[in-house]
Amino acid sequence: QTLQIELQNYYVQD
Amino acid sequence: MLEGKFEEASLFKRIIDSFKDCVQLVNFNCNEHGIAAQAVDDSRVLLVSLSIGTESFQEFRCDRGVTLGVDLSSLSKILRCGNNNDNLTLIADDTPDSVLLLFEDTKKDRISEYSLKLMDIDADFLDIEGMEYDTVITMPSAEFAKVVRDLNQLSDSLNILVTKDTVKFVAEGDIGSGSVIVKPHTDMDKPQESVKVELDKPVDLTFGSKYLLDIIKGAGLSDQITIKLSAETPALFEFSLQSGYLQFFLAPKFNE
Repeated sequence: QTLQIELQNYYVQD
Repeated sequence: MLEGKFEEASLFKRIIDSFKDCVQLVNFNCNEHGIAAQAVDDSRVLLVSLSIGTESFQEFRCDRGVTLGVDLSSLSKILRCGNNNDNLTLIADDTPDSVLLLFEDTKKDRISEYSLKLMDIDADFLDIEGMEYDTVITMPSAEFAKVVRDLNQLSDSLNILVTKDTVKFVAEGDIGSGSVIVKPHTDMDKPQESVKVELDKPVDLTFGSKYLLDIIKGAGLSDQITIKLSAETPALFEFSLQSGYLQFFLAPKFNE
């Protein structure tokens, strides 16, 4: 089973 | 005021077609350097970043920053009304509530004019600059598109493994498994067919095939794709324009 990571786990909001 | 003229409408059409299926509402930020946009798909897994530099236009001027909030499905409808080799000029005033699209047939004397209503789009802007990557792969975009389409038939996940000598794409699914190995090589006669791998650290990452299928829609923009991978940050898939780029940032999948 694989888990999809979301972008906000990596990037900060400008 | 914005006035940007593409020599051929087909360039802007191809750019929009490359990402209209994964994001719908996009703010196009226009300034003296050209037109830029960033948008995230609804599942917040794929980010699109576009930059169309002034050199991509036959004529370009934009004295003050202008933001065009556009529904891409509406824009696509209008873009279909122009012919591929028409000149296309985008015109907007400093505080626009619509953007004008002017198609001019250079051989006959036909001018068509469409006005697209703009939207107030409240979108987050993510800071994607300054990321470091463990490996950078450059390969023919058509070859990458074929690998993604072929292996998508086997699994909804695609594993990419990069070592010094090879890039290996692997899909394992219910009906079986498949893999494609691509090795770096230089084609002197057709440089666009070359495969280049720069490697700081071997990489083993998995991505959702459905997002990769969206990304390869950009393959019509450029003969080559640049893929930057790292265990620490989302992957970057980039298609170069004559001046500018279309980038896709894709968050990986992990085994639970």
